[in-house]
Amino acid sequence: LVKMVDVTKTFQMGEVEVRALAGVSLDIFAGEMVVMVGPSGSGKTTILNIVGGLDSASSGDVYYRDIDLAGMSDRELTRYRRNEVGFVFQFYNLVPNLTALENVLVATELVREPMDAHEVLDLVGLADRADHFPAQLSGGEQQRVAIARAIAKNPELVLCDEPTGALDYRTGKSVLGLLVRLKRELGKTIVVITHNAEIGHIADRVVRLSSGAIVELVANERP
Amino acid sequence: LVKMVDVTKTFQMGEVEVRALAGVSLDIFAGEMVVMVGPSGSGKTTILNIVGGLDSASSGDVYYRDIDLAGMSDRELTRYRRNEVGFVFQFYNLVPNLTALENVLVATELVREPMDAHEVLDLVGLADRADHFPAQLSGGEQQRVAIARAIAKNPELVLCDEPTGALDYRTGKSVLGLLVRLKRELGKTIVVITHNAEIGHIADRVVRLSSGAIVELVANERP
Ligand SMILES: Nc1ncnc2c1ncn2[C@@H]1O[C@H](COP(=O)(O)OP(=O)(O)OP(=O)(O)O)[C@@H](O)[C@H]1O
Ligand SMILES: Nc1ncnc2c1ncn2[C@@H]1O[C@H](COP(=O)(O)OP(=O)(O)OP(=O)(O)O)[C@@H](O)[C@H]1O
Ligand SMILES: [Mg+2]
Ligand SMILES: [Mg+2]
Repeated sequence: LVKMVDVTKTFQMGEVEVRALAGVSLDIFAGEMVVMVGPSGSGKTTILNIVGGLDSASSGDVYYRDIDLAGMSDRELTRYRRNEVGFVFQFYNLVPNLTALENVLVATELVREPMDAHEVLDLVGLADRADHFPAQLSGGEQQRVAIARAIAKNPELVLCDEPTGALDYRTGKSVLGLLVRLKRELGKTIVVITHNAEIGHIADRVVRLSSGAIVELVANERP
Repeated sequence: LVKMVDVTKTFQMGEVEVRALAGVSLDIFAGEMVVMVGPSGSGKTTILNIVGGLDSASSGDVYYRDIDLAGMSDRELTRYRRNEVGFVFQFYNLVPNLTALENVLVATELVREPMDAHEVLDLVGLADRADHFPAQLSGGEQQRVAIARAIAKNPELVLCDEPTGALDYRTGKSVLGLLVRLKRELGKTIVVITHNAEIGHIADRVVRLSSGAIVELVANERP
């Protein structure tokens, strides 16, 4: 579904160059769950941002269904980000002056076949927090609104940057169960960045990053 | 050092009342490390905000060295927050247009005996990220700046809301080692909210929250 070929990413910091990605090649197959792990600063979020069309590679190619993202017009890239990708950000990025429900609704506005906003909030256990603003939600509640907003769009590709970072064991487990159901019942492709080792066990493959390069790729026998 | 007596906290949401804390009594002893655990939404951040003087109780009393926080003038409360408390926020709350180094420096400006800003950034492994702005830092790097900023003030009380949430195992372990050293070598009092079970093992006591009340309090034999 997604193909990264020899992707590098360099950030220019005045005179200093930060090599965030040092040549990453990775295939992501339709309907699989890939987990990305690695130390803080190793390039995981950078990869996800490039795959999700939020950032561009400095060199190398990224293909979605064999279409080169770098060759897309702004309109095509916008449609890609809106319809094909559901992104759960590491810092949630909720709209502060919209309620939890409104945050989910605005994300699904121009999408072809969204899920029902109330139902999705219920799926993440927040049915009774629909009218709270982000500032009136706990950390874990904000994270779950970010998750609900991404999956309500009903996208092909669900990209999750540390989706259980702020969640206790039980809530985290139920969120993971939700992601697994999206994969198995709806055939979605899920990429999860996590520091939580448990998530690795349920994935089809685990990709380990270090200093901007893939150092290990493990396929799980029976996830 | 800190005493909470029958503290409640209710948030008014139009016609609905959210009972975030339902009567919490807790003593925090000088020089100990207390870990707070519990499900998402159970009231952990609310307790920390009240102890840190960032929020007030709806009823009940909170004492720091036998002084009632509710009785403090605004000036005294400001001095309490600035000098006595180092706060690592669940969402880091870094100043977006200041570099990592500047974020640490502004926190130590009016403090009596701060640590050296460069040294503290080095302690959290970010010596070579001092000139990056928050937007140019990975999630885990931002979290470490938030930690550096809190401990650089050299406060009596270090309050940490999920300080390792965005960190991989090794980086998280080194941050915890740092907190333990602050306690053992400098006699600081540390309160840590976490979903990481490992942190519970190094604490002197573990407090478990559920629905705004303490449901369990365990003292570790040999932390
Ligand atoms: N806009 C930017 N400008 C400069 N450097 C950047 C920028 N964004 C990221 N970096 C650097 O690139 C490296 C990789 O960052 P990235 O966010 O991908 O790490 P990560 O693996 O997601 O880490 P974490 O687990 O801490 O979230 C980091 O060392 C970071 O400092
Ligand atoms: N300003 C507010 N207005 C209304 N309700 C609030 C407000 N702040 C918090 N709450 C509610 O109070 C409860 C406790 O919140 P708190 O942030 O203390 O939880 P927490 O234990 O830190 O959770 P998490 O592990 O998810 O961070 C939550 O159910 C939340 O929805
Ligand atoms: Mg990241
Ligand atoms: Mg919290």
